[in-house]
Amino acid sequence: EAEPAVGGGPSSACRARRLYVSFREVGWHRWVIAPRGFLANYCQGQCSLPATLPGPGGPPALNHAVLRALMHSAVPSAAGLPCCVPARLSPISVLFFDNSDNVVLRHYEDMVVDECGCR
Amino acid sequence: PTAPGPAAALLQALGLRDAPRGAPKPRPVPPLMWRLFRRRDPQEARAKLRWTPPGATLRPCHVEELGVAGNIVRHIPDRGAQARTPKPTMTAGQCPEWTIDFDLSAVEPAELPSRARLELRFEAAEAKAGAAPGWELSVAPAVEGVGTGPVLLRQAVAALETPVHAELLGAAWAWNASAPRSLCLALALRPQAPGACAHLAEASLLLVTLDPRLCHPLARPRR
Repeated sequence: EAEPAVGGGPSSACRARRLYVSFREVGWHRWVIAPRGFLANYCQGQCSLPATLPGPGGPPALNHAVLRALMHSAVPSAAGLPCCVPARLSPISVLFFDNSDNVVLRHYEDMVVDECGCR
Repeated sequence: PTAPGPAAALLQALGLRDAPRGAPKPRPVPPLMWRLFRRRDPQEARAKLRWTPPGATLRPCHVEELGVAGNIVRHIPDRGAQARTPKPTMTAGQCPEWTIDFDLSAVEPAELPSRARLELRFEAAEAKAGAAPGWELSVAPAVEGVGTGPVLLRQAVAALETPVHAELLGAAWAWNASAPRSLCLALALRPQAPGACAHLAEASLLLVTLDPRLCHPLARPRR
């Protein structure tokens, strides 16, 4: 399940969008014990000014992203906008049965997007 | 069968060769594995089930509760359990030996073992009146068709009411060695003083490994 992609307009600023990965949907519910799925989320949205500038409490903006947004606003054809990408990620753990009937707990880093930023 | 399309890509990203078929017969998940999962899974943490104090961050690629480096924990049952006779016949004056066999073929060569803990559950033996408590566990390699090798590990056991744990890394398994495809051991549990012999009810192996390919070097805090 994913939050629908956005078009133009004020809510189109770069931010994390909801994306839930359901193991049942992928057909893994017979061998994955827990969790049933996880919120992976994804980044999408415009990185034009002022979205590129950090809001209060937001991730620090890279100067290069701000420079690039400035260039784009002055000469759009010269340089594209910065990209909206994950700025902070967190891990998940999966508990499952493998083919040798073992109960396995695996830990995966950087599987959930907590914050997005313009880069 | 290999999963088609995006499912295959996700499996690969999860470091799994192919989608497991699922447990042939669902077996209960050991409580320790549930505890490790709940302690580790941040989304469970968000549901306020976390046992670590707020603000504490868990080190990546480290199993806090077991105090070792690792990002894969496996609870491996004894393959030979079915074939084991419920009440072994005893030669006169001797307690029986048991052979246990663990399938480690799922462990990849790149995985570095950091803990291999044998867990043994014995059924209480009828203690003879006046018999001194206490047992001695001995562990030796069992080679099919060859018999038992030299004893690798001897350990005093005070009581049988709780599971007996024995650390195999450094004893039955060299440090920094990658996991063998299977681990076959011969066990013997001898009473300190002549008394009734115990019976092995269940054997399992808790194996913790570190797969460096799934670990990022620790990001240095911004100066």
